[in-house]
Amino acid sequence: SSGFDFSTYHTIEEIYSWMDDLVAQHPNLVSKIQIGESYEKRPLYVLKFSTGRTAKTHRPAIWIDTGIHSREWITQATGVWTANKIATEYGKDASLTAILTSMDIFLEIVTNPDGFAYTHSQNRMWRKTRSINAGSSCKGVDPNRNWDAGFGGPGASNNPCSETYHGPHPFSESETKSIADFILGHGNVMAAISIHSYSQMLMFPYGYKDEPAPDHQELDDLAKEAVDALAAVHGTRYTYGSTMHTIYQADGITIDWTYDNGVKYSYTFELRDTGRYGFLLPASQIIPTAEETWPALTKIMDHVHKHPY
Amino acid sequence: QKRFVGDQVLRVLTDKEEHIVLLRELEESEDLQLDYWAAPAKPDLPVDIRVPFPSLQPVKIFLESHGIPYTIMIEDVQTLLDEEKEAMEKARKLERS
Repeated sequence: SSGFDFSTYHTIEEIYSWMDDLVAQHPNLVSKIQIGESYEKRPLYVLKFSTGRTAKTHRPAIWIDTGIHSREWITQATGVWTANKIATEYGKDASLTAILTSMDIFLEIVTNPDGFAYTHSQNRMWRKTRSINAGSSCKGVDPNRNWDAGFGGPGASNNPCSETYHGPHPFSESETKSIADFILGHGNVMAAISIHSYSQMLMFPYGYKDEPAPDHQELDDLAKEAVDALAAVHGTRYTYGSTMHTIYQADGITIDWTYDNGVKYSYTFELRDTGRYGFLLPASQIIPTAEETWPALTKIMDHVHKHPY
Repeated sequence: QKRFVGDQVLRVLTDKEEHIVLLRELEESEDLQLDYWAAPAKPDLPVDIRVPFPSLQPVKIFLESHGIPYTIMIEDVQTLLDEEKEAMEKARKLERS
């Protein structure tokens, strides 16, 4: 109703403004919270979807983030579409409604706001944060190598000029530290889903070690269900498995940290590419990408809801 | 805003581990300013490399001299960026109207 066009890419200002509109349109379901601020002092906003008003303790929750790598524009766009979908499907979609009856969903759409703003203003190919690295002319840290899980291992770079630079120490970046603090402070996050692009994959821990996660079989079975549900929409094929075995060793990544900190259902998506555009996926593919991601997300969320732990 | 005129994205798809190793070595060549969109992981997974225009010739020579198969995934990065920007501006005008 705000006239927002979900089928085009938007700036951070437009997304943040739209978030306010969404909150205004669904005041009993959606609220906006600030979990911190970026290196360049931009607010780190999270949309909270909740129907619970009287709980003294935090309800079980699902965490979703999009766009931690700023140039992966399809992910922020999918985050926007997904937020709208959650708001508009509540009360209509039985599974989502059941989930939100007892659980909260937190969605951080612009997880790396400095990087995202930079992709719009200076360099469309920017991936990292925008923090200064002492002793180097190269800026930024890869926020998906900055978590305290296998930090600094060979699946990350110690070169500040590399796109996979892990940073000077775990959680050196406020963008990652703020999420970690939020999840630990919340204490009842049951699932963490970090959305990236591109490669068409659904992965779960571990990325920093070769051994299977204790919940490997359940995570693997659920991943299969999710990618099957995704493929049923537009025929897009995903591979799935542990990060280490599906793609490569990656140290200090989000979902390994969440898993090691008790979030059993920790997944990361690599959304679409058709093999032609990479990070420059045309806007015409935003809605198909988001549409196919939705059943995969709901499959995971529904499983989490039905398998409390 | 940084421009990417003439930059190409090359896609390498190989089933040989030794090619993967060579691609990792290539990544270390800082003077080429390569941007690995999809890093060399394992055989049969695509490796996508954005190659700045000035580095195109040496990179293609490197790949060809080692028999590493590649295709051009994006012919000119800036053309796609221009299209993307134009589409955003058009959508913004429509939203306003």
